[in-house]
Amino acid sequence: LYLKEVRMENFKSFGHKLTVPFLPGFTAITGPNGSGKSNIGDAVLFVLGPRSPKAIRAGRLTDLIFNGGKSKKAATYCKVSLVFDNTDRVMPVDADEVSLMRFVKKAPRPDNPDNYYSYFYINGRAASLFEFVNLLNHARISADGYNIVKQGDVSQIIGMGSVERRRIVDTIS
Amino acid sequence: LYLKEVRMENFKSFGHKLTVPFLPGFTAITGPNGSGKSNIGDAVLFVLGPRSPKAIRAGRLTDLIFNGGKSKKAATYCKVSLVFDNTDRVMPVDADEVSLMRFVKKAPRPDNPDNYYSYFYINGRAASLFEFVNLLNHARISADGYNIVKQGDVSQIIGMGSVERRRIVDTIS
Amino acid sequence: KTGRFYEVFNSINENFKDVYTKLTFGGEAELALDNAENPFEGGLTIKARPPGKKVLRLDALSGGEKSIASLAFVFSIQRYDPAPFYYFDEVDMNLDGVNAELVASMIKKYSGHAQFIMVSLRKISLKAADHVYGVTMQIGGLSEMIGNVDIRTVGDEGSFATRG
Amino acid sequence: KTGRFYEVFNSINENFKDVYTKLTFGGEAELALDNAENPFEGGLTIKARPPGKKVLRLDALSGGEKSIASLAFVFSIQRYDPAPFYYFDEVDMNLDGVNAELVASMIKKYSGHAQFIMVSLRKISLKAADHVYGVTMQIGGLSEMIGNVDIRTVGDEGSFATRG
Ligand SMILES: Nc1ncnc2c1ncn2[C@@H]1O[C@H](COP(=O)(O)OP(=O)(O)OP(=O)(O)O)[C@@H](O)[C@H]1O
Ligand SMILES: Nc1ncnc2c1ncn2[C@@H]1O[C@H](COP(=O)(O)OP(=O)(O)OP(=O)(O)O)[C@@H](O)[C@H]1O
Ligand SMILES: [Mg+2]
Ligand SMILES: [Mg+2]
Repeated sequence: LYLKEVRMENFKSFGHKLTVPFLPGFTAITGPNGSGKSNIGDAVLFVLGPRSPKAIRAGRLTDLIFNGGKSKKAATYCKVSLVFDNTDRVMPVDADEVSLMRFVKKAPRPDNPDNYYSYFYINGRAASLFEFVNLLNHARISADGYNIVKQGDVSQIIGMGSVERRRIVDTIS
Repeated sequence: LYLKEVRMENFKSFGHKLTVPFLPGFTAITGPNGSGKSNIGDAVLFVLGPRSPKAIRAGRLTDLIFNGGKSKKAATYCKVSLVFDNTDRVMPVDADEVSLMRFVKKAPRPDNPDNYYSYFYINGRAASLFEFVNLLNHARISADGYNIVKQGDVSQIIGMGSVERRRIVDTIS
Repeated sequence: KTGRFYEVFNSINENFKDVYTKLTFGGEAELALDNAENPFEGGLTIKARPPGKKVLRLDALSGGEKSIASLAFVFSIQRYDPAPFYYFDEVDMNLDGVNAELVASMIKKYSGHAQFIMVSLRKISLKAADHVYGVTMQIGGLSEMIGNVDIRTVGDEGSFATRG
Repeated sequence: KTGRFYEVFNSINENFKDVYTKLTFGGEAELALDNAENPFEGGLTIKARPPGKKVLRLDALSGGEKSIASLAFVFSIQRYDPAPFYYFDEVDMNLDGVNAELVASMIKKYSGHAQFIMVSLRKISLKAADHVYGVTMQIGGLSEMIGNVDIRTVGDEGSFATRG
């Protein structure tokens, strides 16, 4: 199992459609401050379901929608797909390729102008959050996994409480 | 007013007597990981009186005493002096040079093996904590000042609560 | 359940001791359970001793030493049971040149068994990678990506030539 | 008391707008009081807009952008009322080459009025300094200092020639 593609549409500073292919092995991403490097990591976490939008530097999920930058109009939705190579069938889906997509769309109402819809799709088919989470758990992929180290968090394993650290081993057993 | 010298004796990894002269202008300190660069900043904070030893990566004040390294015997005390050029008399002391020294010495007792003594000296004369703090307040020097940015804290001003941030302006007014 | 935990813990611990010693050229470290008989009633602590130094509170380690110990832990789990991919955002920010190179070579070595994606501003880390992508901010606040950055055009820290 | 606060606040705010625009080549920022009539009943928020972007939650800024905004705040206070000395430990850790150089030149500029001591692994920062000290760890865990490091021997990130 490996991550083949990250497709972003209107996600944070990626205010258009973009497909980023990833190969096995060691890929490095670089660029100036504020160019969007950490936003790609946020896109991955967005699909895997972070505990709270704050974990990806957003107040609410709608903050993740491209705000138009300096002169364009803000978008009304954003979506991110993570496409995995599943030839080894680590994910319990009978397909060589599994695309997990999350979609958030503004849906303002008179009583709640910040209202939004959040949808999940597995290989293009609408899925419940439960099904989505189950699939990720089965493949042992999690937004809180030790395998995703956010900017500034490298020493988190040193700083965290000892019980939280032991739980990392629990989830591996 | 400027910092002329930092004298360390048995402070953290500086397990001997060392005088570091500082000139006005812009001084840079470099060196490999773990060599002792941040320990110098900790020495300055130690004298200025941090809220807690945790602010200088120690569990208790006696952790600041040189532990002997790999093969030497641990020291029983540590002291740090900050020597200021006071020709402009910003510090209310009638001397061109003011040396502020803090001294911590292990003093184990049967009922408290971690016991220690902590002393303060102004220009070599023993001073109470009150007198010491007063002098620092008068010169508007504080261990919590915005002018001392610890490793990893550069964005603290962005991350801190808005009331705490306003208090920075309070202390300047 | 406890048996399974011990099996995993001991294996990760052996890896951790080995990885840490490699990453620090002779330092020593190990994992310790707060409650050895009932591991689920306690936590897991890390003991690390950089080479030439005495064991200290973990807190007293330098910024770079803490990063090295944390990464050694991640690599020791990876050796036992790799995750499908690793996403590292500026894990080399505290490291001096020597340590950044050691970490980059270790990532390169383990990338034979798991996919590593690393965001970095450091030329040392970019040089070790199989593929380098660039991200730039276009006028008006739009991010763009460049698929194959020529490593020879990479300047220090985050600058590279944008082709055409 | 409130009058004095406003005098200081407005002066720092003017500096902040100016310093931030200089440090970001055209970005805009300002300080805002939560409670303008009774400042002591509210806090102080920072609004920052890097060039070419729309104002966002401060939290959404990148690591480097947050460092720049924080340092601009420190410099704006310094311009109003300098502290006797500044001790900066690796404030350039998140900055790309361009920003690290801007910050180093600004420190150099203000060091005419206040003493700046900066710990850094970055050659860009060391080059701007008037004096460079080196710290090394001797065998057995003892730190030593070298008073005058020759900038030409400084390698990338924390390495330099130790003389004799
Ligand atoms: N919803 C949004 N719409 C448009 N732009 C956004 C949105 N959310 C965040 N951004 C922009 O994304 C930028 C941050 O990008 P990111 O954190 O990925 O930078 P980075 O490349 O990691 O930089 P650094 O090297 O400093 O860490 C911010 O400048 C912010 O303006
Ligand atoms: N009481 C003590 N006795 C002896 N050594 C100590 C003591 N306290 C801390 N140290 C040592 O000081 C070292 C940390 O030094 P410091 O944090 O100054 O490093 P640094 O140069 O800032 O490194 P980095 O670039 O990684 O931030 C640790 O390795 C620790 O072993
Ligand atoms: Mg980033
Ligand atoms: Mg340090």
